[in-house]
Amino acid sequence: TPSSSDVQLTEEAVKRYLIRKPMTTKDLLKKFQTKRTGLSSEQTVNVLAQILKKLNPERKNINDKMHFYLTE
Amino acid sequence: SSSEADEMAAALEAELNDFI
Repeated sequence: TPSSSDVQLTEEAVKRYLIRKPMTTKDLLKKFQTKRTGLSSEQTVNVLAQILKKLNPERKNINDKMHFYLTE
Repeated sequence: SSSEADEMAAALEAELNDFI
């Protein structure tokens, strides 16, 4: 059964993903799809932007695409 | 859809522009 809030877009959740492996903005957006978080597209973009600015992750290019990552 | 995902990624990157 689909739930409107089986995934939460939080700083902790983003941190966990970025510690595990480098991700593009699109990879992150896939992890926090609007149908799973219950947020609108605009809210998702705004919240994720705030979280990324706060976490200030490392960046590197892989296959010409910018990836964010964190070390523990 | 993937085009919506592309638009969201572009919007997010624009938000992060000064930061990146």
